[in-house]
Amino acid sequence: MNIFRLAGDMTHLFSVLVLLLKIHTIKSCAGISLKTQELYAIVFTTRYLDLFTTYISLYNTIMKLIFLGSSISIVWYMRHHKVVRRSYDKDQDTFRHYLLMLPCLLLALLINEKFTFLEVMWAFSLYLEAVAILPQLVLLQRTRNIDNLTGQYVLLLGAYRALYVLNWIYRYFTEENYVHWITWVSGIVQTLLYADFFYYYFQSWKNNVKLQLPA
Amino acid sequence: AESSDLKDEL
Repeated sequence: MNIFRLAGDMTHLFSVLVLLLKIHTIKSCAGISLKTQELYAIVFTTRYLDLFTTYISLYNTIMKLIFLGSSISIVWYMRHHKVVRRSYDKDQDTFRHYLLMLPCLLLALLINEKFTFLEVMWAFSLYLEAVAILPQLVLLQRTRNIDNLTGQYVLLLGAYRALYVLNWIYRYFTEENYVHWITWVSGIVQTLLYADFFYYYFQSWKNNVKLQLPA
Repeated sequence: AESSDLKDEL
């Protein structure tokens, strides 16, 4: 495992921890899109079906279980926890996220590495992950004033994606037969979606002002 | 194994 991949996994882990910290200690999910969290729960459930068929490493298995468990529990908290759910910006979080799922499924049926159930689900999870942040970005834009934890959550997610791109470049040049077009293209699309947010985040950080996105 | 067989990334 190279340093980019490890750093990518760690920023991904930290992003989830930041979100759980916000929910557990502040008992608030203000500014967090339930739509995006539901999409992530579906992304990890459909991608990690190979937990039952393939063993890669203890690291791999533990990380998969963490991402599955955390994404499902975040959705549970936002929907059912009697205090947390009251802070959910339901009226602002109106992105019709289920409309993203059908095109991703059709694309997965058309473009996959092999036409098997696991491979189609794997491709579906990658296409869906690429666009899963959209409801969150729309919500950020609408809420205008973004608290630090929410900003850091999105920043860490974006860093995780950018580090994975570096990991792919590194692996392409150092490993033989390392070619994953589906992962690369959907991963790059996903990283570009964060670029706009990054721009405003660094502007506000540079000028030492509270992050505000333009309407 | 073929390159696409082993999916070791998360």
